[in-house]
Amino acid sequence: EIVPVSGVALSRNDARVTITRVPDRPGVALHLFQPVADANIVVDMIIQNTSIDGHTDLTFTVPKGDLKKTLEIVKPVAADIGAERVLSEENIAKVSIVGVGMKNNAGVAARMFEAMAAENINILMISTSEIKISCVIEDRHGELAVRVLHDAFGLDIPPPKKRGT
Amino acid sequence: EIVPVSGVALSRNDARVTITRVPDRPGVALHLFQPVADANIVVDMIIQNTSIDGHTDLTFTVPKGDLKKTLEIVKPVAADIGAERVLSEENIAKVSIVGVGMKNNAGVAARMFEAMAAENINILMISTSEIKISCVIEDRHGELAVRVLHDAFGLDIPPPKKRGT
Ligand SMILES: C[C@@H](O)[C@H](N)C(=O)O
Ligand SMILES: C[C@@H](O)[C@H](N)C(=O)O
Repeated sequence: EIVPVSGVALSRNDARVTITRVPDRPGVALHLFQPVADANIVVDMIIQNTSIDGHTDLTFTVPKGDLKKTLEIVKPVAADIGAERVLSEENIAKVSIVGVGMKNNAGVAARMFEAMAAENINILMISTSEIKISCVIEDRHGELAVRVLHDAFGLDIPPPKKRGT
Repeated sequence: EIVPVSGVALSRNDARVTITRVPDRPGVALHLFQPVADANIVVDMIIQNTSIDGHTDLTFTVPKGDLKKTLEIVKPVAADIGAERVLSEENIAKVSIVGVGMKNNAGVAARMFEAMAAENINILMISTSEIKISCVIEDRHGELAVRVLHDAFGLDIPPPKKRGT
């Protein structure tokens, strides 16, 4: 059996910003992101789901150290475009499974979700690409999530780093 | 200047399924995806944004030919977990910009959103990875989106395929 997943990645450096109920019309995404880009803020994830009733939420993640500045930039723009609120959360981690062989394999996603569910880890956001499935979870579940995903996909846990090396 | 974007990809084979207002508690994602996986249905994108008031929407895409079967599988599960509705849409296309050099570059995302906005193309969903920014748009805008993204990022449009080759 080809092992579809070759590794697990954990990222804890980012905070999430969500602009709720943005009007779903052309130009809105541009309006929100241009000022963030102009401020040279590094954006990792951008997630927007399908709108319902003409509005949707737009979430993106930035380094925790840039959160304050990002909120200062985004809040006036959000008001401009008639969005409802700007929310943020710092205590998140992004855990991802990575694999060349897992392209479009719903079974792989299901197994990841099963590993989370078995430990009662709530999945806050999901985003995928052909080689990666990422789940955002609460930061406090980070190491546990990495361990259970290694188990779920038969991967060896890397040995702990020695101090001083 | 390093060109951050090396290519544009268009995918028109998929339909989207959205389960609205799923309860945001552990096990829900598993519950929805396991039966889809068991039916060997190929899933491309999975998108879940942060929940508001304990509920969120879960969207995923499947080949258009599998939409009917997917809905038959998902509807009873959605009812089971107390979700609100199951919606679907076939007339979508996924246009992506791909590039090794664009990691976390908010300016690249902004430029993509600007290209869409300039043509009045509404961005229905957004999903990102380190090497790819994908926007789901209406299917009818597919070729236009590819053209304007090539222009926006200074890429040559590949020559049209000759008939008979
Ligand atoms: C919500 C936002 O993505 C909007 N649909 C746009 O095209 O900019
Ligand atoms: C909504 C869904 O992702 C849920 N939070 C879960 O963990 O399964």
